[in-house]
Parts: sequence; structure tokens; C-alpha cells
Amino acid sequence: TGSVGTSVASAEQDELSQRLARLRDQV
Amino acid sequence: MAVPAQFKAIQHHLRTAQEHEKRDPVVAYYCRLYAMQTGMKVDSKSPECRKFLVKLMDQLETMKKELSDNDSINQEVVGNAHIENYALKMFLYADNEDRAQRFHKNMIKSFYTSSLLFDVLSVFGELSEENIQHRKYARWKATYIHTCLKNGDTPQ
Repeated sequence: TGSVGTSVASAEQDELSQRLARLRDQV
Repeated sequence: MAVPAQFKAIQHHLRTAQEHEKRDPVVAYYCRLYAMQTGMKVDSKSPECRKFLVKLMDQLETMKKELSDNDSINQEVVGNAHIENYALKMFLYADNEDRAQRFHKNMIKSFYTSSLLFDVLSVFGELSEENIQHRKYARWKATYIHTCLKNGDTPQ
């Protein structure tokens, strides 16, 4: 369960980073 | 949303954004962008922080759409000039009041808000030495004058 939770968290963190890059037109 | 305790360092930037929502949406946008970037470095893993950051990102994306015709949002070099001019305007107002020995809540708030906006300038890249000095001086002056007035002393 722990590893699933961690991978969900890092996937969501990646998603946030991608959204931030898109917001700043850095993609 | 309530600001998670882990994000204490950006709560005043977020409050400044709220205060400028109508007055100057460009200032509000970049204060939130600074808070977003800083918050992601502090904690983007704990559920409450992640939830807060997702909401903040939603808000930023909505603002970007609403301000889509504003060059200060479309071109960050223009945004940089906008925030720097605004920060310096607040700093100079407070500095003039200070030199005229007119000490009051507004000038303290102007010093403090200008120091927050010098923080926000870091989203555009490294601060100039001059702005680093402005930020330090503004934060020190706001704290010093606030303490003097609270203790009934006259700031020197």
C-alpha cells in the first residue's frame, strides 16, 4: 500500500510540475 | 482555503495576492505564482499541501485565461518590470514617509508589502544586488518601526 501511495503522490507531483511549466509556457 | 502550517512562509504573499485581486490583478497573479513555486519546494507530498497546491494551480490557470490579453501576463519580461516598478513605488512611498518622520500603519505596511514583492521578483530569476538590499532594508524598517510604535517609542 505504501508504495502505491508513494507512486500516486509522485505522479500527482509530476502533474503539478507539468501544469506549472505549461502555465509559464515552458513546455 | 486555509493555508497549511507547512506554508507559513508564503501566507503573507497569498494575503497580498488577495488584497490586490481587484486593485492590480497582475500583482495578485505573480504573488500566487511565487507562492506556488515556493510551496512545491517546501512540501508537495503531504495530502493537505498537495490539495492546497492543486487548488492554487487551478486559480493560476483561471487567472491566466482571464488576463489573456494582458502583456504583463503573456510576456514575463513585461511582468517583471510591472512587479519591480510596483515594489519600488511602495518602497519609495514608505521611505519618503520615514524621512519625513511620519510614522503610521500605512507606511509600515508599504515597507512590508514591498519586501514581499521583492521576494516575488525571484520568480523571474536571480534578484539584483540592489533589490536584495531594498528587500532587507524594507523588512528591517517595517519590523523596527512597528516595534517602536507598539512600545510607544519614536523611531530614530
